[in-house]
Amino acid sequence: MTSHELCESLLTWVQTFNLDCSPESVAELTDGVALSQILRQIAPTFFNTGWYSRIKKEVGDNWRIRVSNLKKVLEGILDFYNDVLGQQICDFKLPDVTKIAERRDLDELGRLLQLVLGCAVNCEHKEEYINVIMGMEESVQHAVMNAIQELMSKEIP
Amino acid sequence: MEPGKPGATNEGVLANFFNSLLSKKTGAG
Repeated sequence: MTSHELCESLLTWVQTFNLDCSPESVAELTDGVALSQILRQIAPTFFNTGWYSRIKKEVGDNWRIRVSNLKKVLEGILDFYNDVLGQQICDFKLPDVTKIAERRDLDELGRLLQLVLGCAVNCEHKEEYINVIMGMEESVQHAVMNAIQELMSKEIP
Repeated sequence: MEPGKPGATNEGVLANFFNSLLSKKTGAG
């Protein structure tokens, strides 16, 4: 599976969430705003109002704000894995958020989306998210399954 | 599952995987 295919499939998954502004393209995920809203829905206690308020919503073409948002998203995800899920991700190349922000790099964005997906399918209300995935088109389910399997192979409790 | 019907096999693989994920214990669950 190419990073383009992974991102497109995970974009379809992202679109199942009720977001302020549902992204229509992969590029719209590179400002971190939609991802922060997804994390907030997945774990509102952890990704609380204080955390969410640090995400700048008016990003425009400012890549520095995109980097800043994406750094907070990535740090939040890693803290969530450690503190809530009790897992560490080893041997998984962490996404370079600068490349996502500067040139909308799909390899890096795909890995970031994979981590968000991992939060959803391991969280307290994972049934809700897994059932949604099971209702999706088969090709998307396959891509999601591969993404989760790769991630699971890197997790250590 | 009908032999020679790849769709059915695929569905089975997907269902098995996601059902196992549902029953997997996590730190949160």
